[in-house]
Amino acid sequence: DVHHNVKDEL
Amino acid sequence: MNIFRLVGDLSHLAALIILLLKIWKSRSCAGVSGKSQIMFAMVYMTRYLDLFTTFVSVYNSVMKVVFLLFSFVTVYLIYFKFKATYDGNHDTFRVEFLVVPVAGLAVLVNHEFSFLEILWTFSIYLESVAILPQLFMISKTGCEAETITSHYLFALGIYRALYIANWIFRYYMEGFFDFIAIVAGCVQTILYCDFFYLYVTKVWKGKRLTIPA
Repeated sequence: DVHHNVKDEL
Repeated sequence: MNIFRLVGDLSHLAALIILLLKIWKSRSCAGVSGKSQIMFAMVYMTRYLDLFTTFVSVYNSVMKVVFLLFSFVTVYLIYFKFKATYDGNHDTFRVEFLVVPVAGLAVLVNHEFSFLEILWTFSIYLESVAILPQLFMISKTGCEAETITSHYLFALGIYRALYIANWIFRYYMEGFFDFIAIVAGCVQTILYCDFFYLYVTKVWKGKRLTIPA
């Protein structure tokens, strides 16, 4: 689930 | 974590500290848009709800809490402690013109139609335009932005510009990208471009900054 990966950013 | 993201985060943090220190040391929030600051507080509140649902790292959680805290303190200083110095008459940008379309867009264009996801999307869209009341305030009064306020804007702009470098890096190194974050991040950075130009050509040469209306 590609788009969820930027959720580790601020 | 890569260098672009780390320096971007530190720049973001520096921006918040610069603004807080400026207000605290001068005991005044003249020239600072309370509306922009309220919108940034909304951005952090809606994005960092995941503090309760997901754990990424100690760094991630601490930074989120610090951003929330600093932004609440800033709003408190503007609207309560140093309210008398708040330049409300010049802070006339109509916030509903941003918040309403942004909320609508977040409901229409998102990765997943769920409560947290829509709030996250809302925060991404809102962040990209939240600085407009501040830029509007500087341009409208025709009066000069204090140099410290310029440093604040520069640090805040650099943060999102570095995040774009981070997304390019992650695309090539890790093979993924988030279209919503990238488009909104580019819009956000573009809004700062005019300011960047003025900042480099004026503030670095020791002059004060004015944004032509």
